[in-house]
Amino acid sequence: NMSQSLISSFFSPS
Amino acid sequence: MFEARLVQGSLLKKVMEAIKDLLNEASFDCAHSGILLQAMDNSHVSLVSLNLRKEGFDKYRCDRNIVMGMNLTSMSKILKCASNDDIITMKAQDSADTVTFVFESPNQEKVSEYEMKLMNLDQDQLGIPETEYCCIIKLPSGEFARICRDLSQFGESIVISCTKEGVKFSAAGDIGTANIKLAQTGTVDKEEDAVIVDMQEPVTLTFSCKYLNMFTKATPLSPQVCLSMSPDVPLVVEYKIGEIGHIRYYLAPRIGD
Repeated sequence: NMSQSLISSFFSPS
Repeated sequence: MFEARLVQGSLLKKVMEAIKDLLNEASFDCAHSGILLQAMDNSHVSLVSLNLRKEGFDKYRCDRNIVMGMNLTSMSKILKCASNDDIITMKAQDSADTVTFVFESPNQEKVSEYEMKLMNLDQDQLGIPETEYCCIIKLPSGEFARICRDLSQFGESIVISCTKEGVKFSAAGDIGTANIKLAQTGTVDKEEDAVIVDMQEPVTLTFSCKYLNMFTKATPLSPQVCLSMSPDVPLVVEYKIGEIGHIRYYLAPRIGD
């Protein structure tokens, strides 16, 4: 079971 | 007044097919320079970024910036009403709550107009930093779609491993394992048939099959796809959209348990 990371944790809100 | 006319209307139909499974709704940011769309999928695992430059349109007018929130299921229904050889125009008044799609047959004998209600969307815009990627892989888009489809029979994840020799896609699951290696091609007749690996450092990352397969819905847009990878950052899957722009999908890598 692999967890899927959220994309928002990689890119800061502009 | 906003108005964008595209003689090659089929491109817009293909763009819709490439995003509608990932996004229920999205804002089209229309500005003087063109149209931008950026939205996370419903589970916030991937990000879609669409860029259509004004130069790519046959006519483009945008007097002031407008943001058009669209229900993509509805927009998709409307674009299905356009024939592949129709000329498509999108237009809206400056502070309108509707957008109008006009489809003209090539001989101008049939003109259809569809008006769609716009939505107020409160979407988080993400800042995508300029990133230097360790590996940039270009390969035929049909080949990539085939690999994702074939490997999805084996498991929920695809491991993409890039070295200077080439790129390896693998999957493992209950029925066994699968490995597909693509070597860099030598000289090819057509540039779009080439597999090109530009590698600074070898990279191995794991991604969700389901999402990669959804990205391959963009295959009809371009004969080539470009994958950019670096450790611990999202994969970028990019398809060019004719001479108009591009669609990029960003997918966060899976982390081991």
